[in-house]
Amino acid sequence: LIRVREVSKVYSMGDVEVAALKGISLDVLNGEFTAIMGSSGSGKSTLMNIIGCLDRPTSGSYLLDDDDVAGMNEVELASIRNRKIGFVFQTFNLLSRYTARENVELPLIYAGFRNASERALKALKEVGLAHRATHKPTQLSGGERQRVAIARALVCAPPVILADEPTGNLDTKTGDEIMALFEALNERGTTIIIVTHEHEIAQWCRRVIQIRDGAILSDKLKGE
Amino acid sequence: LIRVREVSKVYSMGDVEVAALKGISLDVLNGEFTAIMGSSGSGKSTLMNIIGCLDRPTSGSYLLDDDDVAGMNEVELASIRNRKIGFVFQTFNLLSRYTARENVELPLIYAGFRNASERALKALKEVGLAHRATHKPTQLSGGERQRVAIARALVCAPPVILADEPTGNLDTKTGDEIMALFEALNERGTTIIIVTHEHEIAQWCRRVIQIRDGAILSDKLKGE
Ligand SMILES: Nc1ncnc2c1ncn2[C@@H]1O[C@H](COP(=O)(O)OP(=O)(O)OP(=O)(O)O)[C@@H](O)[C@H]1O
Ligand SMILES: Nc1ncnc2c1ncn2[C@@H]1O[C@H](COP(=O)(O)OP(=O)(O)OP(=O)(O)O)[C@@H](O)[C@H]1O
Ligand SMILES: [Mg+2]
Ligand SMILES: [Mg+2]
Repeated sequence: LIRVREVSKVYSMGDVEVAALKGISLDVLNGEFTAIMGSSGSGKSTLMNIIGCLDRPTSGSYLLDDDDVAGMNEVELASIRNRKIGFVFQTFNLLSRYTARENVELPLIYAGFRNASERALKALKEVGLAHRATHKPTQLSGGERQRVAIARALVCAPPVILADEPTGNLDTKTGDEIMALFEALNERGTTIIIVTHEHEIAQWCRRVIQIRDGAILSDKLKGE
Repeated sequence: LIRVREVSKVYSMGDVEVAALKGISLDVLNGEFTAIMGSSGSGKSTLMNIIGCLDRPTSGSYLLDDDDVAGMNEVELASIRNRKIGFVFQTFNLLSRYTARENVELPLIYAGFRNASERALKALKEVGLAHRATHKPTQLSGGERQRVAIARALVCAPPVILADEPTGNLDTKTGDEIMALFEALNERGTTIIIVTHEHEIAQWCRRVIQIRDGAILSDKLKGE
């Protein structure tokens, strides 16, 4: 269960302050398949980074299961992140000195899983990239890098997956294959939150939260 | 006029070779508004990098106006690039130590234009980012970075604009504003080639080239 209450985020740049989130409150229950939409600059990634324990709110509270995340330090945040959350970054954030396969192996090695190499290859197969396992990020296309980042987020089978614009660089068919992969994981109980600007992608989700200027504009179940 | 003849591109990685383009031939006339589509990994960025004089083909010829680009060295390629082409990278490629405004000023300064700072701010206004001129790339959202990259490609008013997935991180409304900007430039004579995976974006163009596995699958005018 994700419980966000009155979360605000202010970025301070010297004498200028940017209020990216202004009092966001929402619950996400286990097993949800939810989309977050909104215009460029509206605060979607800022919200995802807070839910994903990558950043702390300026004010407000955030409970992940029963843990009060907002008050945690960096070490505690990292421990929760590694155990509970798979995060697909809008900017991929792959390590350029490692191959695709090694990038996907890393979370398995950190978490102490065995057979990391085989499991990493299997995750790459699921995103259609077994034939690019030995390529480094600079030797991959934009959409291929994005899919390596997706494979890396899925490989430890975390209970929560947060994907920030996971299909932005993918053609429709490849994007649908990724959404089918997310849907299959959700049917097995994984909680999935996806930021997207594409309505066809949001259609796969059961709930759509619209963000505008750092606040929730609407929060609806599909078909409402 | 862009004239590409039997262009192939092979990436060699040690003992493995990846044939990214296999004998591509196409002409693009001055003032065209053309989309290039195709699945992830099909060779779109590789083709754009060659047309944009950022990379050389492995074989084949490429004439840009009457210049034989395929045989040029790095210095000659850079000179043609700076004079003739505005390039929007799929990965933005902004300089992280400079503000948005400074990133957009740079091509003006290189080309010896005066009033670089005012012209840069005007270009940022055209992409809706005057209020973020002082932010560095790390202090911008994904779609905002993408728009700074677009402003930078447009600011010297080059005769040819090549945009690789310019709306991948933008919501529909912001994406339409960018396409309207491209359309206005095209009506004033700028040749525009856009890689996109979104059919709604390709709809703005008069010609759509479909790429598949490094080869042209189809090349049609809109409505054919
Ligand atoms: N430097 C490189 N070394 C080896 N292979 C490469 C290199 N760059 C690209 N490739 C491969 O060449 C193929 C074409 O890459 P390209 O970037 O042109 O694809 P694309 O059509 O732009 O894909 P996307 O839509 O995902 O951005 C890809 O399969 C990629 O793995
Ligand atoms: N480190 C930072 N310092 C200052 N301002 C920031 C910082 N990071 C983000 N911002 C600003 O906060 C606002 C929200 O950013 P955020 O990345 O959450 O937007 P977004 O909804 O994800 O946009 P996009 O769809 O373009 O990715 C933006 O206007 C951005 O300029
Ligand atoms: Mg974002
Ligand atoms: Mg590409």
